[in-house]
Amino acid sequence: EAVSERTPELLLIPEDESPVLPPVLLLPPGVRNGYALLPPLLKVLSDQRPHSWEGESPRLQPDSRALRYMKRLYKMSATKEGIPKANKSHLYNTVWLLTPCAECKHHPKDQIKEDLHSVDLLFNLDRVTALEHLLKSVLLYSFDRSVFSSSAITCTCHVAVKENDPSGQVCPNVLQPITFNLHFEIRRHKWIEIDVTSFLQPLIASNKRSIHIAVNFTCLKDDQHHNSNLGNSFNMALVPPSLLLYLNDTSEQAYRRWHRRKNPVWSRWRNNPLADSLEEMGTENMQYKRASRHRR
Amino acid sequence: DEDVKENPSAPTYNLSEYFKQFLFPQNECELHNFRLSFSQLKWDKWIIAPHRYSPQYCKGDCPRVVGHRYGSPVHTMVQNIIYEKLDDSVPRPSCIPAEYSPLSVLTIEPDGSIVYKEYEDMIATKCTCR
Repeated sequence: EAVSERTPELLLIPEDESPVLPPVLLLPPGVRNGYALLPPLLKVLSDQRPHSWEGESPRLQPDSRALRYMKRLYKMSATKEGIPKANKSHLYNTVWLLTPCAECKHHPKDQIKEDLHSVDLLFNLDRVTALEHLLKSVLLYSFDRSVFSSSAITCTCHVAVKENDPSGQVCPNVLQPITFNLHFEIRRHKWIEIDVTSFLQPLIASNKRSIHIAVNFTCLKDDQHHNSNLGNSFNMALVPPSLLLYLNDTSEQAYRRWHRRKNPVWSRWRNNPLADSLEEMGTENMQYKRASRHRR
Repeated sequence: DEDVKENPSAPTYNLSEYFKQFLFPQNECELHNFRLSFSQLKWDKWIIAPHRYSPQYCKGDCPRVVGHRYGSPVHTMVQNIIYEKLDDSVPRPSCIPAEYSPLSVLTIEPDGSIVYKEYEDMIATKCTCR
């Protein structure tokens, strides 16, 4: 119960505070109920109930294409044994792939003309902690290439972030739309990544718990510019995008490759006179043994 | 030989016994391999990668004179001397990990989101006596 003065920032949870928490959990500095913020793996490891992980509540299975994308990201970021690869572009230590938790139908009043594929998406950010700082954010579209033979297409994507509507409706008004013009070859891409970092930075920095994004995505094949029903079938092939957040987790349990540990302990032997006499005392009979071992 | 001729009853020297005391302890403190797969823990439903994980562990006796060979602080020597000369109810120094390496994990969350995370201190890479 007595936390030594030397480490005031480490908090021990008193036994009577919350029976649900593991009996003793040293929390990272400045985090009172850090248990809830612990990343999933550490929650299970620190959970004292035997085999609690087996009775785990059923998990929603993610979209198979999103899963394939994240497995590919894992292979690029870590070795087979799970050791993070050290390369310059790899500044993140956390990547969240969020699937939209609500799709709203568009309000007729702000229907954008020529609107072939437009959705409002709600992304829940509850899992992103205040200690995770945003490095990059991407809307990730995947599409089924069997719908099209290989050819080039041109897409226009309108993205608008929405403020939380005070009336609590799921789909509030559209704000600050931004347009991306993309041109790419279908045969070479399974994914379209739309960088919305500058867009979401202020929202995530202000610790928003959810983000509404209205996306209007229209594509036409270059060779049939006027045949919009083809664009239509392409747009139907698009599944709602996932939101990718590349983060730098600054909490204690996250791996920070540029965070150097203190100098090794043994260097403190050098300037400690007591160490020499202790070593003498510890080695007095060893000295004799070592001498005879050398002779041998 | 002279000793033996003069008084044959003197104990004959067993040289191998004599030299045993100079060998390093057989089970000295060192890093040991341990490899598990998340399917053994039934976690493979939500831990997508890696499939296998080698946390390793430290085991063995701490030699009397740890010095900085183990990167031990001076206190380890003090504790050893207390155990040997003053009070053997004080435990000898223990063999524990001194350094770790991180682990990257890909997991599925209950709401279907997927997270790639790099955790600190998940694989022991070096042992010490403390």
